[in-house]
This record gives sequence, structure tokens and C-alpha cells, in this order.
Amino acid sequence: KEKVPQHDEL
Amino acid sequence: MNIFRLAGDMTHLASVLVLLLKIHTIKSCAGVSLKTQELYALVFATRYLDIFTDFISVYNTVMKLIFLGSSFSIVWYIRRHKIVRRSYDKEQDTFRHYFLVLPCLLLALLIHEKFTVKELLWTFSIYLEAVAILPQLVLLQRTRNIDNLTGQYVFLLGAYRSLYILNWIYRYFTERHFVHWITWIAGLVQTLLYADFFYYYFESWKNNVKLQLPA
Repeated sequence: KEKVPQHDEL
Repeated sequence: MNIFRLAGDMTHLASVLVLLLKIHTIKSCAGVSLKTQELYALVFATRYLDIFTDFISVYNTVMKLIFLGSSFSIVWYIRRHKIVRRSYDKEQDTFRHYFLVLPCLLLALLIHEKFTVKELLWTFSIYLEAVAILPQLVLLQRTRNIDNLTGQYVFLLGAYRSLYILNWIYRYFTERHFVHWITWIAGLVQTLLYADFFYYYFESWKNNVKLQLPA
């Protein structure tokens, strides 16, 4: 599965 | 959400509110760089595109909307408000946008995590945010006399990224959450740009004198 970078900061 | 991240977000929020308060109540934007404000509007517009695609939390979405709304209102005030715009010192605020935007765009095309439109814009916004304060710092240096609210605005903005760095360290140790090195470098550069300002800010605070930057 492809790891999509998720940006959980502002 | 840890205490450093929360404190970072709150100082960031406070910085924007201080600036809006100054502009809205005093009806003056003296000492405020429109160039920096336009760059921030661009930073938020390119970074927060993900409000349409990803949901992280209500807090996250609300904060994003606040930062987008406030940055565009500040730009609107300085450009369009019939009283505020008169206090804008165009002659002193001469920094060129493209001087910062183009290198950041190129750097994002060269150094990024993933080659997608959203990811490239996000990376661009990280690079641009790191240097967006420069026109404001140059303006402060030129005008030298810094009013309290403008000084507090810049201080809070600098405090925000410093707290984010503590947050990244904390997240690394507690959650094994790795922030990409691009973010680290940009965040460190951003914080270092404030070092000089912080020095004079604390000196003036310690000696209880008005903040003035050396010529």
C-alpha cells in the first residue's frame, strides 16, 4: 500500500 | 496534540489577532509589510488546499479557515480599506515578491517528498513560509521605530515556529512521528531569521526601553 504523507500540522 | 504544538498554534493565532486588532482599531498599518502579508496569504492558500480533500479534525479545519480568512483580510485592509491604506508606507516596503517566490517554487520542484500537485504546493508553502517574514524584517530595520503591537506581532510569529520545533522533537520521542527533513530545515531557517529580532526584543524588555533595531 502506498504511503501518502499526511500533514496533520498547520 | 501536545503542549508545544498547542502553544505554537496559540502564539500563531495570537500574532494574527494582534495584527488584525491593530489594523482594525487604530485604523493604521504603519510599520506592517504588505509584501509579507501577501506572501502569508499565498502560503496558506497553497498549503491548506487539503481542506477540500482530507479531514484531520474540527480543530484543524477551523484553524485553517481562521488563518486563511485573517491573512486575506489583512491584505484587503492594507490594499482596499479607505483609511487603513493611507497609513501604508509603500516607499519603504520595497521587497520584491518574486525574489522569494521563484526560488521557493524552484526548490519545491527540485526537493519534495512526492511529485503531486498538492504535495508540491505544500512543499512550496513550507519553503515560502520560512522566508516570508523577510520583507517585514527589512521594513522594521528601515523604519527603526517599532510600535508595541508590531513588535509583539513579530515576536509571536517567531515564537510560533520555535515552539513547533519543540513539538517535532517531542513527537519524535513520544509518537515516533517523523517530520520530513524538508520541514525541519525550513523550520530551523525560519526560526533563525528571528534570532536577531529576538535579541533586541528581549534586551528592550529587560531594560524596559522602547524596542529599536540598530541601523
